[in-house]
Amino acid sequence: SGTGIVTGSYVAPKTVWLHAMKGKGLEISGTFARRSGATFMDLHFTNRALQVMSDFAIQFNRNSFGLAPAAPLQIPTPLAPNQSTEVSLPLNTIGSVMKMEPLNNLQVAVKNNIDVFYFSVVYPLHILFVEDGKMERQMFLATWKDIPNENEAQFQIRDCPPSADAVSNKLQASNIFTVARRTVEGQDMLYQSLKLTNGIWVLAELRMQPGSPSCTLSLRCRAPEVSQFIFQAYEMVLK
Amino acid sequence: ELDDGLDEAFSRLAESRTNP
Repeated sequence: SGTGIVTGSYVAPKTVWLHAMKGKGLEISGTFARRSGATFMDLHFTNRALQVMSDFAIQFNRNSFGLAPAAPLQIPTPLAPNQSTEVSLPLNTIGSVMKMEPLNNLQVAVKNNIDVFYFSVVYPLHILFVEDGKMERQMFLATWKDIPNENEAQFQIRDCPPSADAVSNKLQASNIFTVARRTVEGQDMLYQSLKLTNGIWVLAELRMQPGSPSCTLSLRCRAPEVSQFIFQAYEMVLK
Repeated sequence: ELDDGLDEAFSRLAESRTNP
């Protein structure tokens, strides 16, 4: 909008998850969103078959963060040929946990009156960043020191917004909170925290180079295997 | 304003990271 006002967590555009060729005429596109403290799978179903579709249901395989449908799939049936419908499926994180490769992989099964269809999607980790992820300053400093240097991972983010305020506002809308901000030798340093739905805290330092669109993200976490995916979430939210 | 020493601690952290 250009107004600098940021509303809500970043939502990626929908992409096709199940092609009609593989779904016997059922095409599903979707994305993930976090709204009002809850996670959703936003889906678009299209019937590209010559027959009516009905009796839809959805199931997830076990996954790294216990994501599971929080309600049955509500599709107004029957779905006539060439008809489309939008559905927002609320999710919770109390399902069975199994570490996936990659960590953010989700295996989905959708059934209708024709067959059962399987597909895999990867979700951006920021849909799991909770609203109370701002760490107290004293706790931040203690935790930062407590996490060993070997657990720190560094990444370059290109195409950052030009001002620290814009960066901070954009990230906060996706539940990445600025705990402190310092300027040293012209470089803006943002100290940030976030918390995942499973209680894992991530501490971050975002260093912005004056006059450069690139910034350096340093992440400290007791579960360093998540760092790569946190970086991807930062990139997605900032771009 | 209550000086809890945390402002200074963050400044030291930022400086140590810039000039290790």
